[in-house]
Amino acid sequence: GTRIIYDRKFLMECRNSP
Amino acid sequence: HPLQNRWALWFFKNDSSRVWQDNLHLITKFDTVEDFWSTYSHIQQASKLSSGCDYALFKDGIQPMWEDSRNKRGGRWLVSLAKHQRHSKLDRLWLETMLCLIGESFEEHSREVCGAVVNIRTKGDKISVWTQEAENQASVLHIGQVYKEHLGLSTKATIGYQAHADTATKSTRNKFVV
Repeated sequence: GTRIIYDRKFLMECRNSP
Repeated sequence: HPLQNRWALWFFKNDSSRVWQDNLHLITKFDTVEDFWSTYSHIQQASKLSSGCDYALFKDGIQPMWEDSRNKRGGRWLVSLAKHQRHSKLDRLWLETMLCLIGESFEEHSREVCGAVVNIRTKGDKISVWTQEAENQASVLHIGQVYKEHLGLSTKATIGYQAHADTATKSTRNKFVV
């Protein structure tokens, strides 16, 4: 199957989203 | 946002009156980006832990020890920090390490990754990324190169890969260097 890959920028943005 | 893997975060506190495994505690498991950040915001930064403590982040089902069947043929990319780097660099490098793991930064080679450990030690802290097969040179080297890049280490700096089998016999021989 497809691997779920998140880059650093996306992960850091998730930290700050409500 | 679901993660590719479910991860387990472990805490080790050195207490020489107890056997090693009794000092190892599972903090929590998570499998979404949001639950990772929730966990991260509720625990102490690595730099605030006392000497002898570790955090370990491993794929669910893999124990954070050499003896686990998924670790015993493997090894680790090791980043050794100087004493003064605990306050300037340790927390950032450990966060970058965890983001590499949960975000699957090593692409298809991420399946070789077992976990990562940060050791808080008086003589110098250490961060390592553990992979499952030390003889799988292509994956080990790819992971090492990408990891070094993500940490933002200078091109002049090198990190070494040591097989657990060698470490267990107190040898510190680097099998690979990037």
